[in-house]
Amino acid sequence: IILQTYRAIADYEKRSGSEMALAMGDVVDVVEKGQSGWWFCQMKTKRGWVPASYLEPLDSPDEAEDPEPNYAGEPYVTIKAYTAAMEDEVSLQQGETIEVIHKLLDGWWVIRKDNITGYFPSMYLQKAGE
Amino acid sequence: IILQTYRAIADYEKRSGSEMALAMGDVVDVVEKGQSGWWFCQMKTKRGWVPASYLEPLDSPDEAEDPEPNYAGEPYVTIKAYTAAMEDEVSLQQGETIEVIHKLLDGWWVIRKDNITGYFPSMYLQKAGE
Amino acid sequence: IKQPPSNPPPRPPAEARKKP
Repeated sequence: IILQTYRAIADYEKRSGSEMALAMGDVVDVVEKGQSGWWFCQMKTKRGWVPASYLEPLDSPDEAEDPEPNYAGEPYVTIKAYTAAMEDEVSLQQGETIEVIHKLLDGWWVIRKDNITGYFPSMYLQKAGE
Repeated sequence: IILQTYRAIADYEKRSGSEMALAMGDVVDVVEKGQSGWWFCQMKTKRGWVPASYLEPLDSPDEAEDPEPNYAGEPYVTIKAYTAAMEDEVSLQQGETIEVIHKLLDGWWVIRKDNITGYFPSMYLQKAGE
Repeated sequence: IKQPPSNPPPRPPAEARKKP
């Protein structure tokens, strides 16, 4: 079966459980065209990168998923400079050696340099010696 | 492969082409958990009834899809009363015989009763004699 | 496929009525 593909020309809010909401621009496959003007549709599968911090597990949303911290610290080197945007972040130049204390799943790791501790983007870190 | 399912805890707007927007409450399958905190996700397929008038074909969106009108009219009977909500609609009681002039795909058909013409919900009409 | 809603769908949105 080849389904016809349509695009939503306006937002539509659901008014009952069997309906599907539409955002203008959404692309759908039409499964059934009811004579009543109600068409049964399936949203085209969307895929892409999203920030992990915006997600919680569907089951057991309160269970911690982050790994345990490692207070001994694991040596890493910064591969790109970053200037703290918030108070709990750390500013570092490229090429600085630091210790990673906690590899949080949202990609903002807790690092330690000398006496300073704070968050730093894991994307700008590389294991020392690699 | 069994993918883990997560729920979006807040809206997220895309900032680049490879990202996916999230609406709070969206349910996603996680395909890949990047250490950077960017997770590659796939939106759970949504299905449901939507109004046809909110959709246009992806290809040739300006081509007419509605059937041709039949000015001779086709006899139908109302199976439920309806009171016009807009000026171009017709109010009718249950059990009235009318003529259907144009069976538009959005489910609001053009009907004629005596000298009055206007829109009426096809859902409340049944072919005369059935 | 579940049953369709029991009320008629809304009239076309303003965006549709703009079309010739």
